[in-house]
Amino acid sequence: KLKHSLLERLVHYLHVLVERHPDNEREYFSSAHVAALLHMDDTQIRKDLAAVGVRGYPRLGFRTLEAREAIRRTLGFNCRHRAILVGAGHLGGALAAYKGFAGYGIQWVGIFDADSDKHGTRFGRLVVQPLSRLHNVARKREIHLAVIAVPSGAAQDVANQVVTAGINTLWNFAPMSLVVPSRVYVRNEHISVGLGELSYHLKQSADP
Amino acid sequence: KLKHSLLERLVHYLHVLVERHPDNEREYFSSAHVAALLHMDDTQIRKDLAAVGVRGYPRLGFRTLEAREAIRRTLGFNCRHRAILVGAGHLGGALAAYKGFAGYGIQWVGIFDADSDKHGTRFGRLVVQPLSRLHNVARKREIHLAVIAVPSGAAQDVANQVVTAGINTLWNFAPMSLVVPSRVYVRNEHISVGLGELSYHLKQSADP
Ligand SMILES: NC(=O)c1ccc[n+]([C@@H]2O[C@H](COP(=O)([O-])OP(=O)(O)OC[C@H]3O[C@@H](n4cnc5c(N)ncnc54)[C@H](O)[C@@H]3O)[C@@H](O)[C@H]2O)c1
Ligand SMILES: NC(=O)c1ccc[n+]([C@@H]2O[C@H](COP(=O)([O-])OP(=O)(O)OC[C@H]3O[C@@H](n4cnc5c(N)ncnc54)[C@H](O)[C@@H]3O)[C@@H](O)[C@H]2O)c1
Repeated sequence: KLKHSLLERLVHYLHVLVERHPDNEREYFSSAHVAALLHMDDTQIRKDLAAVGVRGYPRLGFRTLEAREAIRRTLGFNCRHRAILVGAGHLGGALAAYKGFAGYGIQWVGIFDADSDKHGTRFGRLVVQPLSRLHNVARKREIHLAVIAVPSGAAQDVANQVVTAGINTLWNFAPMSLVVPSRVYVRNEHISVGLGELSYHLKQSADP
Repeated sequence: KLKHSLLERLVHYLHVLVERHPDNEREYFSSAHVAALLHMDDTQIRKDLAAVGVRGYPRLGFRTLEAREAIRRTLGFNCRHRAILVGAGHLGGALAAYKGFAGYGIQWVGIFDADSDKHGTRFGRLVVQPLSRLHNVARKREIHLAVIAVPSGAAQDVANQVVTAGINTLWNFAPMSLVVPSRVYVRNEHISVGLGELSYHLKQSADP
């Protein structure tokens, strides 16, 4: 089982390898070049690439496509993850619109909201439904992931409902800690963590 | 200078202390209770609270308001951070609408977009302007933070412009690494990191 820090580094390597720098049109890259871009240690990058089965070619360096494929395979980005979204507000709308998710294997199969004014609204091929319809959707095909983008006050109740419907992986954007059974995996995406770092940094620079 | 991991834990304590659990209406809380909610070690919480100058009262526990204020003060959430947003699309729109930011000291003073169709659109008290107007806004009062919510292909160019305008702290939501002068601080908010973890976890549970 790979460590969280390695997973995070792999995501950053992937960003560098898919960005449209002129160098990325080249078939090979050097770990030193990626290290410089990410302010990282060259040795760490080589270790990480070896950990996903990628080694350099003498005098050429690492093959770009090979490294990208190995990272995507390791992270499971080439799998299909069927996901539902609960909360079609400002944040939910942005997530539903994000074309980037398809590249990570996320396939939206349902969007739910408690506000009847939003029911019937289209987001791509999907139509917003009341959460009472969740069990119908979950019964048809296994849902791997529920994304929670509702206000904090509603998040625990929503979590209870999606877990009851058989969904065992939750991505929570509401700034609170969910209580779930131990088999359920929750990833909290708390924007306040980034804000905390920025705010602390700003305070330090204003008042060292 | 506080470590990143401590800053992150402080943000999570704050979430627990401001969530509307019936316990949070109590004047005091126990570190053991917070530890249980966050699946953490009680000793760590006590150490962290001591680090921000908060200690427990015998037989009572920690004072909720005292702990909240100390954490907010440490993180700089009670300061005013003047921020601009570049990119008034799906994500930018969600960020501009987020009432939560005010509680963290973020005060939007400008919203910019390259799309002339969006110029003049209102977001709260602000109107979307072309990025060419950035220098006017920056000249009037110091801008502490630029939030970048434009497509990857445009992000480096936008970063160059905001740095030239004198902004030294950037919050980057585009999935790529920005190149900036060493005095400039960049916080990357890469949703792909959370996706990477989730995707890896889903793959492990499907195929252990
Ligand atoms: N907007 C942002 O940039 C942002 C950033 C960080 C965190 N968040 C968090 O994301 C969540 C959503 O934020 P937002 O700005 O989109 O809010 P929003 O008010 O625009 O949207 C919330 C949506 O959830 C729906 N909803 C409420 N209760 C529900 C329930 N029980 N079941 C189903 N749907 C329900 C509402 O009808 C609404 O459409 C909040 O918890 C917020 O703290 C938002
Ligand atoms: N939508 C999401 O949930 C989400 C999640 C993670 C990351 N992101 C990232 O956030 C960024 C924005 O995503 P989005 O979904 O809002 O895209 P979007 O296309 O809806 O919005 C992008 C906006 O940026 C503007 N823009 C483009 N070039 C510009 C420039 N040079 N100067 C000023 N404005 C410019 C566009 O006119 C548009 O309004 C992207 O980099 C995306 O990868 C988005």
